[in-house]
Amino acid sequence: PKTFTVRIVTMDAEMEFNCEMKWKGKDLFDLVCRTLGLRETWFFGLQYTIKDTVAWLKMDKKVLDHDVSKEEPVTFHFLAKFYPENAEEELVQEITQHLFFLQVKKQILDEKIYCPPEASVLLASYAVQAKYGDYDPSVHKRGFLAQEELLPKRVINLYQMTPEMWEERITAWYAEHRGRARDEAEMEYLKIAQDLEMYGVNYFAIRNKKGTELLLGVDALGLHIYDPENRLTPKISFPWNEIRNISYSDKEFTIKPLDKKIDVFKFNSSKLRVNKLILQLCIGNHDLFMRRRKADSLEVQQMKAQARE
Amino acid sequence: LRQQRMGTYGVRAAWRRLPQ
Repeated sequence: PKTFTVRIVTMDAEMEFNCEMKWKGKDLFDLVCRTLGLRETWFFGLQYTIKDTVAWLKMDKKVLDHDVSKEEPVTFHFLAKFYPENAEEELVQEITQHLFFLQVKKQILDEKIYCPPEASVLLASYAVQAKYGDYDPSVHKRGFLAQEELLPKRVINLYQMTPEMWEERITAWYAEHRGRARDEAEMEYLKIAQDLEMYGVNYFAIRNKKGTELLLGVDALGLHIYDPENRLTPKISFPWNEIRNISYSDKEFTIKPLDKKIDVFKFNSSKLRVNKLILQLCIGNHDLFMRRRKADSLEVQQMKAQARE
Repeated sequence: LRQQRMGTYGVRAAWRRLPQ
């Protein structure tokens, strides 16, 4: 069969595959998951960018029918699309935890997720534990972290501190994590990170019916409306179990609350394409929200049993 | 392909469909 080359970029590797012309998104996605040995596939997706808008490969649509650049290798990023409500309970496999750790760490360092200075230092210390193992002053000599990107620039710029002083601060915490294996250190990292307000939120620039600029946030728990100046605390939240229906028509998006006394919330997003993405993220997040509130599937039960062994 | 210009998702209905 005729094939074309795809390049898959994960948080820590790049791979190339020969993809058959007729393959659907699912065929490629499954191949990537198998190659990675990843079984908790439901959190992930293959992302591409089209005209500055993020898009995700649809499982039931042919890879080549997507609006991707046909120049080979066709490139996709294998990333977490949905986030667990509780990393420790839901992320079973080490590979899943590791990919989440890498993705969330990057978001924090890139300041996509706001993280206060103290928490940033603590997170850095767990990242160091994960990478270097137990602290040993005879091995980890002054300057051993000099080449590492460990803190968001905003945090570094807040204080009059030299790199040596930062290293000292981080190392003081790092020394406390003695005995933690890599996977444990990464899980401790995620447990702190998941409490940050912006963790797991997909933000979209929207305008309400009066034309006021706002942000819509989609996450594991529901939909949130923010003032663009404050991405931390929503002005309004619509938890999944208080929503009756969501829909879009062209650039308009409607959230219909369950309670008829609460006003329907309508807004406009910049493009029809964005509304499609919002709806996709809503369906996926709500699906996981419901599944969490049911008993574990047989597959997850088996994985948890294996992980315990 | 003509773009689908409308979409809807019944959040409540999805709950109801969920086997208990």
